Amino acid sequence: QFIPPFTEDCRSDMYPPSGPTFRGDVSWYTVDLDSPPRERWTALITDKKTALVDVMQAIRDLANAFVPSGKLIELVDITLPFMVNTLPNPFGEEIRGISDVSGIPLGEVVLFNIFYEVFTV
Amino acid sequence: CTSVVAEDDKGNLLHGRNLDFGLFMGWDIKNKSWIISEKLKPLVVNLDFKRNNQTVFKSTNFAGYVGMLTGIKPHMFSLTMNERFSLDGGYIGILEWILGKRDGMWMSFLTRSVLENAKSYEDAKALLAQTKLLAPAYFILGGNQTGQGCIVTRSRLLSIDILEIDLKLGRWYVLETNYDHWKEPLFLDDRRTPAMKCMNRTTQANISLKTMYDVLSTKPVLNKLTTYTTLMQVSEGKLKSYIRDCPSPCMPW
Repeated sequence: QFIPPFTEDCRSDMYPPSGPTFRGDVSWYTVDLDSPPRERWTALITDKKTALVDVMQAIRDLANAFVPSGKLIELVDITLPFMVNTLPNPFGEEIRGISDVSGIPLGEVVLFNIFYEVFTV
Repeated sequence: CTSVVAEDDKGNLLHGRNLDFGLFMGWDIKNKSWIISEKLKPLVVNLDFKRNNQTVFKSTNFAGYVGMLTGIKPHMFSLTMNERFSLDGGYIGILEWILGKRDGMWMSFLTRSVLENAKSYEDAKALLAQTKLLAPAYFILGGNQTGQGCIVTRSRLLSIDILEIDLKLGRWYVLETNYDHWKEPLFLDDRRTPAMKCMNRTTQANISLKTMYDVLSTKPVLNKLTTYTTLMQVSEGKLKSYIRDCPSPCMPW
């Protein structure tokens, strides 16, 4: 159908993935649960830092579209770091580690990680 | 999101999912895409969680997110989570958390601890059904024995329903999008009907990871929000994922 919901006949022979609906494969990383929580994500975040900063900037832009004064992001940056202390182990420490390596403010990494609950707002 | 667990005619459990995210979070008019969905795609990674150099579980994730939305505990179970909308939603849980009432769990931290610590399909199902949550959710779980496949429909406090695979009833798969399976989906967002039509047309005799990828590639099951597709097979401990695109014409959700 060329009108919403654009349903189409059941696809076949899409595998192995290729063509316009396949953007690319996904790379593998190891997370060592024996290492301290704060260090577990260092290698991955070092690799993905630019893309992570990028998505956080997009979320910041979106928040500022709603609250142009920037107060919403300020609120996130001031209050959510306190929340990280209340998160169960090892999640609080892992989130701190991600903030350390990425340079993204701790409050915004907390927001990224509790987004499912926040999104219901 | 769309998640499906199917049992093939050899008793293998196959688990596939499309992770859709970014609705109403900014539309890029020039590229006809959702801004946040596109920004998330470069962050999609596969993770091998190890302890004592042994794989504990594997997952498809967004870098920077420490919770789990998609994962497999090889030879034991596979788990995905889909969003469930409810007025009694996450914002109430967050408010309770801020006010000091912290006996609930954050959704993706629960899935992470189940993947890390549960010892069996039944153990995982009990934890997912009974642990208090901050936000409602659907948990889709696959196991390593015939009949082990279910959708756990959760409110924040309760397990509302568990729908299981039941070969005697001809239910060789369970499939969840974002609506309670005993209700009609929102007419503006019915991905369930086309997905089930394609599963039924595939039949149990022909279901495989390959044909499951075909179902998850059929519009509108594949839509502009779809960031990745993951395919898992518990009996082989296999997890594979692919970053997706949906060129226009394609449903925005």
